[in-house]
Amino acid sequence: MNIFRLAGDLSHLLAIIILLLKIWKTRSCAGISGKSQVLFAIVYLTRYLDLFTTYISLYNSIMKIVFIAASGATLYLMYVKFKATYDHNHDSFRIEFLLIPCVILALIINHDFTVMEILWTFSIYLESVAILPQLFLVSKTGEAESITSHYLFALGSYRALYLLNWIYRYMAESHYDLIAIFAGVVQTILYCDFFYLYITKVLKGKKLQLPA
Amino acid sequence: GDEFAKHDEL
Repeated sequence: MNIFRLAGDLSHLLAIIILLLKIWKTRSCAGISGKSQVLFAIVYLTRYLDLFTTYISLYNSIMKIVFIAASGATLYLMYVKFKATYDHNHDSFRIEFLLIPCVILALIINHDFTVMEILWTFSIYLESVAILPQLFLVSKTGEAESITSHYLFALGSYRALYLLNWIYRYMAESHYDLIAIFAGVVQTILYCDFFYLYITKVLKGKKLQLPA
Repeated sequence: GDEFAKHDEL
């Protein structure tokens, strides 16, 4: 464990908590893409299957359970409790265009052709594009509530901090995983234009308005 | 390659 990875995990946890609080407090999931949340749930379920087979550390196991539980709770709030506030019209990204390529790529490029490893690889590829429906929704509505932009900033920062973690681990432990690094770079790049808008607008108290 | 026993990151 290093400071970058810890900061990344905490940023990830913060993002998930911000989202849950936003939906719970405002009793609305307006502006949130249910499709992205479905993809994140798939990411956690396919990646954290090793929860029952491999024990890494108490921290690792607890965080996996928290992420799976929080994503389940978010889906429940969005698709059951506050279903009426779900923005079906704007949340129209075709997630099969993300799922199918990730499955194919995981079958072609992986470390080991075993079920667990293919699922882990699929999960890594899927996570890198899972935010697209959310960014698509924000671009369609042209704006985002500031709480939603804080959520996106924390979520984007988590994988950016992981990039620093991978640099550190390569230098300190000569450990690297090209699949995770490649996907992490793609994932972080997808947030770049959002990061720009967040820093130039939201931090100045303005609403996140995408140029029409 | 970069084989290693298990994925220790979240």
